[in-house]
Amino acid sequence: IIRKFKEAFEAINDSFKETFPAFFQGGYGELQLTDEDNLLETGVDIIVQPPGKRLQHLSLLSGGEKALSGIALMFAILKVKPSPFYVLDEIDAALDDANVMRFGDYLQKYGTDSQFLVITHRQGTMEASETLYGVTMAEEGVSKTVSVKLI
Amino acid sequence: IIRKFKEAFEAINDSFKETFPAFFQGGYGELQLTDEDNLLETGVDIIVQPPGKRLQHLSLLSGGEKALSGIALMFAILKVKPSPFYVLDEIDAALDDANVMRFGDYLQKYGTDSQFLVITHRQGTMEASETLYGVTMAEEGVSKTVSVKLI
Amino acid sequence: MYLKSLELQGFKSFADKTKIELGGGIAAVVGPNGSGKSNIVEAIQWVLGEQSAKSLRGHKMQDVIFNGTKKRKPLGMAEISIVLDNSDHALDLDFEEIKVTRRLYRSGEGEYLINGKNVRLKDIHRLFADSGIGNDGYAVIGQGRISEILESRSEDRRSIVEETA
Amino acid sequence: MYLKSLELQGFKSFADKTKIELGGGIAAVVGPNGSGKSNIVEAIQWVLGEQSAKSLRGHKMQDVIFNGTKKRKPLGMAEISIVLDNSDHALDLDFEEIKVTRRLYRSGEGEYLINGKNVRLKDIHRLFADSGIGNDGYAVIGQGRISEILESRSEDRRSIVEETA
Ligand SMILES: Nc1ncnc2c1ncn2[C@@H]1O[C@H](COP(=O)(O)OP(=O)(O)OP(=O)(O)O)[C@@H](O)[C@H]1O
Ligand SMILES: Nc1ncnc2c1ncn2[C@@H]1O[C@H](COP(=O)(O)OP(=O)(O)OP(=O)(O)O)[C@@H](O)[C@H]1O
Ligand SMILES: [Mg+2]
Ligand SMILES: [Mg+2]
Repeated sequence: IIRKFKEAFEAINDSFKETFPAFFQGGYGELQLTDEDNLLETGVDIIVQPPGKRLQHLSLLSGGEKALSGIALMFAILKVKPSPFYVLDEIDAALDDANVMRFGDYLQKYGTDSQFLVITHRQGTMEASETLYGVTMAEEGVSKTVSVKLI
Repeated sequence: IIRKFKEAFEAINDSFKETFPAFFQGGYGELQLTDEDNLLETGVDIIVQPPGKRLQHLSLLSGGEKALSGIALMFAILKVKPSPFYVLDEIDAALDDANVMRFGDYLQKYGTDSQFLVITHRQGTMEASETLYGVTMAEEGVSKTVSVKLI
Repeated sequence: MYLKSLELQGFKSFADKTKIELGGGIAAVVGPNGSGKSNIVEAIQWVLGEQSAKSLRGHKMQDVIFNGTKKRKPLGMAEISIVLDNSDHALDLDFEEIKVTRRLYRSGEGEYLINGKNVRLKDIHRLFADSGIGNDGYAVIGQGRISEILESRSEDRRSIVEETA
Repeated sequence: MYLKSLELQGFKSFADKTKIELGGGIAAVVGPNGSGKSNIVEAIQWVLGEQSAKSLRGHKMQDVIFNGTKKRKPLGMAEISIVLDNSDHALDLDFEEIKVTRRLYRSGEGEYLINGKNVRLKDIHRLFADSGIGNDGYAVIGQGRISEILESRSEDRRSIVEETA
């Protein structure tokens, strides 16, 4: 059990060290164990440092930087142990347009291994998708769906 | 004191009953006192009902509906007692494009009585503004500003 | 393994029977505020075995049953069905296709079916437990939750590693 | 009464002295994620007398002082000045123009000035108290906070009415 935890931790950590700079175009991100000698109970800390910036509390990051770090971590885990499908509700809401494009590129990169269902209001994310499902309430209070295949 | 509270409450309530349907293109919103007989300690409840939908817990509203209700309440208060200036950080993040346009219209309507400084990533909000300030980090980790007057 | 289709009936704003056919790959769900997009996400969470009404923005589980509009009466039951392609046998069941159904009545009584056979809620949990899909993983990320992973406490974050191990 | 200008120096990511001249009307602040937009909002909160480091995303108040980059050393002081046009005398001071300055040193020592005269933090609170601008009102709405007003408890919401009364 402990060995499995250690292996999973190392794997996600190595993966996150790659995905973080990919999304931030530089910088550094890693996971750290709060108690290396007690793998049964240790907590997991997240250390992120956007390019050029100094290490500081996660709380001081911007709204978009926090969202992008969460996205980088999600793709890091995906590389280690892909879930068959992902359902993501507006995880791009806080991103600026450039970061939305990067997110869209990653979706396409991993869209072959896993299935993605993403809720979004952002143009860039829609453009990265193969199918669009529209949800509307033509009758007030009652939802209906319509699907449009893009390519 | 009690009379002042009562007057302020009635004024904001009447105002909110107008701003809510303006933003939601219908529906109903109001404030309610939790304890009408104890104005010194009463709490204030918010009741909202988007058009056509039945009254239900605020928690069941969508992300955008919650944001829009908050915006409607803010403008309701503004009508009763305008603050000289408002500083709003990405309050349009959860809105769909149509609601962003409505928010932009209201900004212009009240932009004559109060000064607004709005942080945004949304096109519609930028278009409703008279001046744009760009914030960048040409040198990593160090912010600079640039201003562009729109009209 | 992938989601082939999702059927909603009487679940939140989906009063009428609605079927969403999914291909593999990347699908985007779009629409105005309040139209029902997050309700679709919660429908998937729910049919995968979600037990907390609060995680579905409700106070009690019956809050997921369509509660009517100005023109329509409330319904007495909510039902979600999900059909999964299991040709790679990622799910430990000897079927090429697996249909999971969950129902809830106003009384609070629930029903759970796997390929038409009545099962208990924990059988649904067990089915998805090792596949990485379960709700305690990170595969379903609800609205406003992407930053939470950074803001959570160190002790809670260890579950990310445990889930992957 | 309106904001004429805002000057930042050593405050969070604004290492170099930066002056923002504001007209009346509607101004939008735009830029990439992490560029410093919310830091500007927090600079305004801070110079209006914010006392909670947590409300400014910090753990201690010194977290607002520029803490360096790969190429630059940390600074020893943060300073924000705000200039207000007071020709309508919305602020209870006999000046047409009011400049409020707040400084913080690494030691934790702070300085507060109104039109160049040293004052205490509570004088700053008093100045803004009845104008509707103060931070406990709703005039400064931070990132992610617009939904909070709906999700807060009834007892907390009464302050909205009290502020307006
Ligand atoms: N039990 C129910 N019966 C009927 N309608 C419901 C029920 N529960 C929630 N709703 C309605 O569903 C709507 C919310 O839908 P949802 O959260 O899916 O919107 P959304 O498309 O995600 O919007 P946004 O873009 O703002 O996030 C609300 O208007 C709410 O009133
Ligand atoms: N004391 C400090 N010294 C130097 N940099 C700091 C300090 N405090 C915060 N920062 C930096 O400021 C940046 C955050 O800026 P801010 O929150 O204003 O971004 P933003 O433009 O609002 O972005 P978003 O669009 O993502 O909300 C972070 O990268 C953080 O590292
Ligand atoms: Mg939603
Ligand atoms: Mg910000």
